[in-house]
Amino acid sequence: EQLFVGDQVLRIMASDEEQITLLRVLGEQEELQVDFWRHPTRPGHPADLRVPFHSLQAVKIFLESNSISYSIMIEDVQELLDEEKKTMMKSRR
Amino acid sequence: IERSTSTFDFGSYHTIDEIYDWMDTLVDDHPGLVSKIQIGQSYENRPLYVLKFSTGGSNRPAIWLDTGIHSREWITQATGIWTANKIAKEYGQDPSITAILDSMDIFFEIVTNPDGFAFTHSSNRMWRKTRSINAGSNCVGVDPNRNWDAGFGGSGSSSNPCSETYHGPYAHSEREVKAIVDFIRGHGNVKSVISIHSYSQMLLFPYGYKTAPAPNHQELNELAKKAVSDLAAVYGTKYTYGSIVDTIYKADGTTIDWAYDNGVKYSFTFELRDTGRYGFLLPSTQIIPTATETWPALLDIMVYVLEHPY
Repeated sequence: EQLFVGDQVLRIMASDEEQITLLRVLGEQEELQVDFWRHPTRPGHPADLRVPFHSLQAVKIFLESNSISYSIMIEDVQELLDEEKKTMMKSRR
Repeated sequence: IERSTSTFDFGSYHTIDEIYDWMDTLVDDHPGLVSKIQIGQSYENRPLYVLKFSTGGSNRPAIWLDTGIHSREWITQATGIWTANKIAKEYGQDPSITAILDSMDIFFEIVTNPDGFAFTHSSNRMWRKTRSINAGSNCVGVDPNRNWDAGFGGSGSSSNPCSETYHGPYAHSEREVKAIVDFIRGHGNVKSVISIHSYSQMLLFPYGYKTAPAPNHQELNELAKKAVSDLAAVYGTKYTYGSIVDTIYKADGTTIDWAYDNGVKYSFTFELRDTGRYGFLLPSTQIIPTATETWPALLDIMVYVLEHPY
């Protein structure tokens, strides 16, 4: 089973079309293995990006160096998944 | 313990086997109203089950509902279970549902992507696509909401098998999609298709593959406006609404664009709530509130379809 320990989901707010394009380019970097949960659409609309732990630093440097504002929507994806699994087990019991 | 829908925990997430067991229980509990049909098999040969709600007649005008086409969006399958149970329970009680089912049939596919759903439970909770093998690539799966023959292969989908929006080798290549296409075409009297996704709180209608407004854009827009207003009235969840291309982005090969281009006028996609914190990892405590608030919006659409035959 694939684990997502340390993965984060960033809520990114592009301020112009150029930043939208930069986000799309970011999404195509296969080695980063990022996953848009919510795709970049237009300035002012949030894009949600799951970033594997090993790519976090590179992605945050990329965003900050391009002045693309973001916040952390989910601090640790695996923690949410563990909680979800625990709740399912409890309900099953 | 004898199975019963009254012991089923609608406020929890369930595995595919638990959902399929529950379907049989719902049929047992409502023999004169609910039946289970199989419209095909998935890539890994799982059955594609559809719940049929019918009070008789033959080939009546019908409404198609589906959830879980993107397997990781667990809130949609869970909302589908709650909603199917509500439809069965309210027939004979709620005047709207009773009027609808006295004249129309409802077909509800709750686990529309069973292979992907099973995979989210066993191996990768983030899995969204089907599980078909892509020739010449290490990457598996096709986005089943980019595989329909409506703008298929356009820029609003990806030709890269490793992408989450990969459109597949050809339109309707995915058995899960083809089965619905064949069912709706074979039925010939489906008047509305409502495909339930998550997340981002939107009610969308065609088109996604082109910017030109749909011929009855205004009518769909008015109906969406009423539906999202009644949804918000329950807990204050704010939805945006509009055509796919205007509201989100260009998306090619989607379910509702194909349905609309094949004569199903009242075609909508719901993107359920995420409350801005969890994305599609919505905690199970929010299943019942999400389903409860979605119900009046679904009812608005279904009543409108009943009252506007075409």
